[in-house]
Amino acid sequence: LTGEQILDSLLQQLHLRQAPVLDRADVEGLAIPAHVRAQYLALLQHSRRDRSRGK
Amino acid sequence: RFSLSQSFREVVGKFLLSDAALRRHGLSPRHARARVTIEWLRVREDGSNRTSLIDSKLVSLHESGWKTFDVTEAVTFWQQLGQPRQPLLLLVSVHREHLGPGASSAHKLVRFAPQGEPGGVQGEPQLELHTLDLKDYGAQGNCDPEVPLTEGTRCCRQEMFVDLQGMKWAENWILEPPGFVAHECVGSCRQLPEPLSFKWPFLGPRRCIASETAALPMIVSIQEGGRTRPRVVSLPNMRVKQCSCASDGAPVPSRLEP
Repeated sequence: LTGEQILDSLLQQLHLRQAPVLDRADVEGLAIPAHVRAQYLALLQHSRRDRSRGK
Repeated sequence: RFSLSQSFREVVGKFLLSDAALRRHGLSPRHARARVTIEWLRVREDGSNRTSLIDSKLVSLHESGWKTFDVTEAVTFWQQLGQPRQPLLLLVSVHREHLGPGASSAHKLVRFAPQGEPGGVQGEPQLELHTLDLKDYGAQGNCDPEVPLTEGTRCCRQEMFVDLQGMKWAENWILEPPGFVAHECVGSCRQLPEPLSFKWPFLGPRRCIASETAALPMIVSIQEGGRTRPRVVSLPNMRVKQCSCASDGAPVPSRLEP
């Protein structure tokens, strides 16, 4: 698993052509809302529990 | 026909032919084809039938040769059904590509070559079942971190760490996670015995691949309308849960869901 593979998958998911260039100022002080964090944690637990068929 | 089988010793096969039509018909256009379909037929507890499509191919009516239908997935699934299990019933049906005169007797257009005894009158579809003992031919689970990886290492799942913070493109974009424990499939797989690889050259070598995977969730920052906000995304197949040995184009030997 390479960084390039992760980047490709991320771009595909977000329908982007290239990685956005964000300034530190853009994300500094950016709070992650509780519902976003809860969604993330739920997916994290789900991915640790469930298996999906690969190739 | 069975080979290499330990656990299938008790399996016996039976061929049933349902001859539905007796009408004669002519073979006209040179390009006439018939569709041969293999279905798995299961009888429900209430006596009704359920069929599942396994494979289907168009066969030229003016050619002769072997056509192979891969029923591995159905056999694997059937093998994992609880006991007592029904016999595995594979339904072979033949339909003309285009409906018209003679469509009802299309099954007579495709002949199955006689097997076994030479000079046999009625050919039968042949099921070849080859099993591999995964103790020898499968993957070994997780790699031993104490043992260095060599050419002879048997297929296993090796732990690695992906550091997203160290990747320039991820800077200020990926908010969570900063990194994660991932796995990769490494090592080699025992190849099929010579006679089998000769018989199915299209299968290709058995390789150590990820057979079960899970998604990797992330929180990324996205810009919309001049504002930056966090968003959850899930990247499929990023976490390797299990490695297996499999040939390209062949189903991976693992648990199947109904």
